[in-house]
Amino acid sequence: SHVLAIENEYIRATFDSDTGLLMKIENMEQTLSLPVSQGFFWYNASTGDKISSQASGAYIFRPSHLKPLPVSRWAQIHLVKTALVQEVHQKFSAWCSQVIRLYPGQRHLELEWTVGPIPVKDNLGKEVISRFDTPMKTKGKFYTDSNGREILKRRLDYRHTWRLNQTEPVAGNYYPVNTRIYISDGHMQLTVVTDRSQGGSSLKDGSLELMVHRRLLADDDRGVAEPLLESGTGSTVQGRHLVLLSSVSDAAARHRLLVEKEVLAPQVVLAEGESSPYYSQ
Amino acid sequence: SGDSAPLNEAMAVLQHHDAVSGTARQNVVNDYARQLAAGWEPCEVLVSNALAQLSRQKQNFSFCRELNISICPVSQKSQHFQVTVYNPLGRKVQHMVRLPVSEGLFFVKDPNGKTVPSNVVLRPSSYSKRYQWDLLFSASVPALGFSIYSVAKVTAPNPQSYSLLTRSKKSR
Repeated sequence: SHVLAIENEYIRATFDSDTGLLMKIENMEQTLSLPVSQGFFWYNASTGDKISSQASGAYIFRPSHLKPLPVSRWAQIHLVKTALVQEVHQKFSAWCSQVIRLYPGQRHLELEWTVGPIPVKDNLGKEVISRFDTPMKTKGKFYTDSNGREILKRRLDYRHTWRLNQTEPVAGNYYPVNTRIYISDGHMQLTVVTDRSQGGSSLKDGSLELMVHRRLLADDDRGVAEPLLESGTGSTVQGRHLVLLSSVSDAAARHRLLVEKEVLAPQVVLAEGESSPYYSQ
Repeated sequence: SGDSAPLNEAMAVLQHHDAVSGTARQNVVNDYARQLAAGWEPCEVLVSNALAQLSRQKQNFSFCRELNISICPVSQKSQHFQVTVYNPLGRKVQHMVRLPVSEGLFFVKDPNGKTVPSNVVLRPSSYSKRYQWDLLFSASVPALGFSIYSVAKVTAPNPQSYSLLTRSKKSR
């Protein structure tokens, strides 16, 4: 069929079989449906310009253009469906791929992204993001956590404690995300739980982005005195974003329990062959 | 005997803002990684001793440090191994265990010796290289506790009987 979907008893994720990209998430338990387009983009890192000599670097995020470029507008996909997992393998490029998966009984979509080594042969430093675009009317507001506990409301080009003269429309709206970032239209909430601290923002209504990897060619003149540029071919980074679509009323319970399980994840230890009885004495 | 002090020390050093925010020079980052890795070893002995005491079973424990990139010699090469899943949360969790394996049929038994459903699925990154597989099974782990699952690989004597095995299973 033209429409490709993975589902379990709670969630259905639908993909555009032409582009291979995610195009809708449904919460069947709460009969919620949200068109969500997710893809990877990269900001061209600034090395200084007419306005300011400030380059993007280890301390500084400063893209040279407001709009990021898509890693690819489509993905090569492979579908796996078994009793214990349904997943779509997406390959955007040689250095960017993702697995979107659903396990039985799970109320969130798991996006396992693999990014790197970031190519810099074009002499452009790249700051790679995963971006979720939806039609939600979020009125320039979004929410990020502070060290996994307090949730802070963020407003585009605005600071709560002083009159902001916004000189960096992108970087000036990026905030630290330790465990989660979300957007809401008052009825539905789209939450993305991270497995590590990242920078994140919502630069236009209904959109939500998280920075997953960077590879830069200039130093930002803040003391490190070397660019954020891994030696050799560069590093490959793999991580997970857990995506929750829920009603606003029970979103907090969902993401708080999910984050606890993510931060205090079960640990696996293996042992080969047989074991022998053991008594401390 | 194990020791968690070296890892404590390494984590104390890594409270520096350079370590927390990644604003260190490459050689400093490499040294942070070295200190962490050096701290793991004595900690793994400590955890092994703790698990042996708690489970009253002495096992040849193996910590697959590269499980996140699907590398784990024990699950990829052994015919029979135990999987201990520890849950640090104060509530029971259901956790999907995913281990890299070589191709084949596996039986997974829970702590009560009951066979639990398991799947072997193709891993995405293996399209270009020779096929690689993940074994999946769902583990139920008590609050602040652990569960030990045993995995046995069914070595079909030859592909023919392997397919017969699956067919007969289906017919049965």
